[in-house]
Amino acid sequence: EHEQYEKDEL
Amino acid sequence: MNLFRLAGDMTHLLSVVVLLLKIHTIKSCAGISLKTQELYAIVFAARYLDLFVHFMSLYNTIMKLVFLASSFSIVWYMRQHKIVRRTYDKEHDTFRHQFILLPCLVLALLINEKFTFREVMWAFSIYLEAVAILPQLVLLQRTRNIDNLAGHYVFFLGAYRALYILNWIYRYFTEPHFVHWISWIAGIVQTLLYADFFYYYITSWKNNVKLELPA
Repeated sequence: EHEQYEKDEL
Repeated sequence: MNLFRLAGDMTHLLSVVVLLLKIHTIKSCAGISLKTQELYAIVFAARYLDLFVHFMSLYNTIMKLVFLASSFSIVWYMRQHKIVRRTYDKEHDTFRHQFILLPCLVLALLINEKFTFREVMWAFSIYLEAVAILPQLVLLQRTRNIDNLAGHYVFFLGAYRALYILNWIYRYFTEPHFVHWISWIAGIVQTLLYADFFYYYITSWKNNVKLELPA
């Protein structure tokens, strides 16, 4: 499953 | 990280620096909307909940802390500082910001990437950020004499959003799995809100005259 936490933007 | 993203973050940072400079050195917050600043403080508090859960990079952590600290200190200055708060244009800053908080929260509960507390708060922060500039734009329109720093502040904020769009386009082609429709659509809406302001800002800069928005 693809990890949700690629939210690297500010 | 691509160049657009870095440039976007830097203009965002620059907007905060310009605002703090105005508040710190001139001891004035004339032309700045407290409503917008409060909304930004909420935006960052809601979005950066992951700060203590996920470590991304030192850059990421520092930037988040800077935006959190600066937004809350700006609100503090405008509300509490005995000289700065006297320069706040309360009469013209009448936008009812509570009326955009609730719709954003409802929208976040309905449209999110995952129905978890953090994801709902993330979506909420994205929707709220898209419209948080509205009180500021309304205030500028009502201000006869827009000082340069207030104008630059809004310009840098708008530039940050526009650069983020270029960053998303770039990421779309280089990182195919990177698709966040929520932030893309909200980001485009947010940038469009600045279109009118950009037009007058650039025109005044080109003609070398003082910025004035039509009432």
